[in-house]
Amino acid sequence: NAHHAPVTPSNLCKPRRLYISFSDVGWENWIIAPQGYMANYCLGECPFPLTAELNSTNHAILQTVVHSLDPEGTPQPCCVPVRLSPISILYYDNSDNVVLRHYEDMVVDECGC
Amino acid sequence: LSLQESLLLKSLGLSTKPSPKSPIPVPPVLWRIFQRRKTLPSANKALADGCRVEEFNVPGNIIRVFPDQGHFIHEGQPGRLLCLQKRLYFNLSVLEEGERLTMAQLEIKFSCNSYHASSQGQVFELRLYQSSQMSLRGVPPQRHGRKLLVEQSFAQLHKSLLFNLSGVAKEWRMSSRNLGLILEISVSNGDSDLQRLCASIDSFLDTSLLVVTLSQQQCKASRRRR
Repeated sequence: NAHHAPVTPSNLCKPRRLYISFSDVGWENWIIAPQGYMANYCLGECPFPLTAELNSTNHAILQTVVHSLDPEGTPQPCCVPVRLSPISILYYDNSDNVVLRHYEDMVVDECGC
Repeated sequence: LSLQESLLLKSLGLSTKPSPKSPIPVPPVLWRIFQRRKTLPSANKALADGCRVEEFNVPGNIIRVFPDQGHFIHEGQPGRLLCLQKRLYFNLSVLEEGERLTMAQLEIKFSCNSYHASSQGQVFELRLYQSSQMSLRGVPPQRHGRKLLVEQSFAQLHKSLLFNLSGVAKEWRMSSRNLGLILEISVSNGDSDLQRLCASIDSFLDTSLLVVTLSQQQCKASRRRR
């Protein structure tokens, strides 16, 4: 269910909504809960100059400067997850036992360059 | 399975896509933990240690509840005032090789609480043995084929009794020799008829084993945050 909204006027690097529905992937008969969750993803530009809210590394700042001087030779920095949070999934295993499993880094909360 | 699906399952630490045959109700303890984590504020979620089960204060990121697959054993030892004798068996073979068992808790459930000691004042005795010998269905285990793990008496029935069996469960895993447990509940005294004395034990429901494990692959692998 990716939301393919056109890049908003602010096409800077930030989280975009992405809802993962377990029934869409045909897992509804063994996953008890949740039925899906908001995973999100990162998309957007990391332009020169990088502003503070773009959570950039020093290297990314350096790379935007080089990109501004030589756009063909050096690409912009990437827009990637910088803060993620976990989810827990309740499911049945192959022996009909109920399992509660914790998964790290499943939700994108913040993006950065 | 499509390639994408098998890769996704693999990333979730699952080697195959489960296909439950007769799903059981979700154990309340798991549902409570799941709901508590789900309602945590996002900021707390990111800070919580996903490789530790706060509710039991042990390392772990996987919690399973195993239903008992044992059977009742008929009275074969006269004079022991037995109300209940049951073989308990929990099939831990589903645990994956890379999982380290950190806790196992046995729960014995009764259908009701009794809020006052029984009028006759009789006391029940509960004994739990680790079985070290296979036995045929229904035939009483030999005395030398078992090791006493728990022995306690109680006068009031509680809805559930909890016992820490982490040591025994770790031994089952290490030795790959899980021959189950034997549960006995008897009355400690009383010369009137056994059936009447044991009446309140009829509220025995079932037993289950809650096991917490730590997946070395998933807990080691979580990437360093920026």
